[in-house]
Amino acid sequence: LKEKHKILHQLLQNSTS
Amino acid sequence: NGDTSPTVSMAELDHQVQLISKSHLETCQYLREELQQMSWQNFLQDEVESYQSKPREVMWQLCAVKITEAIQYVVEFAKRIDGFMDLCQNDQIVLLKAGSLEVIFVRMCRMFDSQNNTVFFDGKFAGPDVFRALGCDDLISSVFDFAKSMCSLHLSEDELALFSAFVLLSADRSWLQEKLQVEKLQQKTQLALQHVLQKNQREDGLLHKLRCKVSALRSLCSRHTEKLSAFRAVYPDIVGTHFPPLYKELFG
Repeated sequence: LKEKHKILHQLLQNSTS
Repeated sequence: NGDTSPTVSMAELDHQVQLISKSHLETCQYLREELQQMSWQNFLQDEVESYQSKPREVMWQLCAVKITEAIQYVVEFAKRIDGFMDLCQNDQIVLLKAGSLEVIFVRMCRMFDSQNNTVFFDGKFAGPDVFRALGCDDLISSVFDFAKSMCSLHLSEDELALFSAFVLLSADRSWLQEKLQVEKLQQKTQLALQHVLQKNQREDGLLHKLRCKVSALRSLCSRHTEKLSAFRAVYPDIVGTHFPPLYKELFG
């Protein structure tokens, strides 16, 4: 699932601003 | 041990309400005051006609962009919910994939003017006729009806925040790996929602009414998926090359 949702995964990884 | 009923103190519930309300306000895209200030700005007839005369694929692309912008705020909301980032990455993705559009529909009541049957879209308040070029009048009409019905509940920001979190943390989504963890989070959120409803002295049946909204949300989202599939069957290249990648990831 992570592989198919790279952008969402990246957004989740980004630190909360 | 299979026990999903957390024992939570009143102080903890208050804290939970405060945290989720703060997360909601930090990520709600528009403050109520901002929307209030813009409430008189409705699209003029020639502007409505300009949206209506757009090619179907252009209007779909515009709406996909607007939905994607809103989704990014929902992702930020999820990240700030206590316990969400402790879930495994698979389940974070599952919950957002299934729930982000539902939260957008819940949040939409903040941007909805019941009296005029308009919603804030692309800088002004738009009636359902603005979306005619999409070719999904039935879905648009259902979305507006849903927003109107949510508005009639007159939820406060903290009630809306808790309900949004409750929707997002649905433990019955397919493909969850640690369902029990999600159940615990959702139950804790439901307790906080009940707590805030009692504290705000809301009518007894309101929680039941909100629970009924969950099935309406699911229906709206599955109809969005159907409409997208139908659109993609006619315009596969438009979706492939012009739609936001995040939108395609979530709904493709």
